Amino acid sequence: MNIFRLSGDMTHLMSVIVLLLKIHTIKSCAGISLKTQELYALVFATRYLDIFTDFVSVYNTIMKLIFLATSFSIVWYMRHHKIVRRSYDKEQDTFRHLFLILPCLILALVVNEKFTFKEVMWTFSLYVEAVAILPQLVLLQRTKNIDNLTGQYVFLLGAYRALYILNWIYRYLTEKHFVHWITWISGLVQTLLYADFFYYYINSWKNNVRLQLPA
Amino acid sequence: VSESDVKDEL
Repeated sequence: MNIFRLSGDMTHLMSVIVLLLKIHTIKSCAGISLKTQELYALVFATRYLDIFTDFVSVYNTIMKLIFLATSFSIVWYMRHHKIVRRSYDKEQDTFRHLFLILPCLILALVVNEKFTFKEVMWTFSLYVEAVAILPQLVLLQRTKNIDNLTGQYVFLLGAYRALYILNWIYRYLTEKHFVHWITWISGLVQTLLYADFFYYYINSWKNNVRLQLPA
Repeated sequence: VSESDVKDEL
């Protein structure tokens, strides 16, 4: 494990903590896309099918359990919690999951490393993760005043992806790490989706003004 | 290095 990978995992974890903080302390999920959260739950459910069969490390197993538990509990809170669900911007969060899920499924069936159930599901999870942030970005663009926690949440997610790319470059140079085209390209696409957001996020932070995305 | 070495990532 290198420093980029560890920092990437930690920013990923921090993004989840920031989101849970918002839900638990403010009892609000305003500005958070349920569609994106449901896609993440789907990502972890399909990627970690190996959680009880292939042991990597205690660290890996614990992190997988954390991401599974938190992603499903966030979805539960947004859909069912008496108070939290009232703050959900249902009318604004209109992105259709199926438009993302279906192409990802077809692509995973066609472009994969091995045509087995587990491998196709794993590949599918990579493709879905690459585009899972889209409903959230659309919602951000529609939100006039983005609160700090929501901005930080998306920023931390983007940072996690950027650090993973540094991790792959580092692994490629230091280990005899395979060139995993599927992982790398979908990871790169995912990171590029944040580029625009990063630009406005850093600008608002530099100028000390509220984050607002142009329509 | 095994083909699945990337699966040690999250």
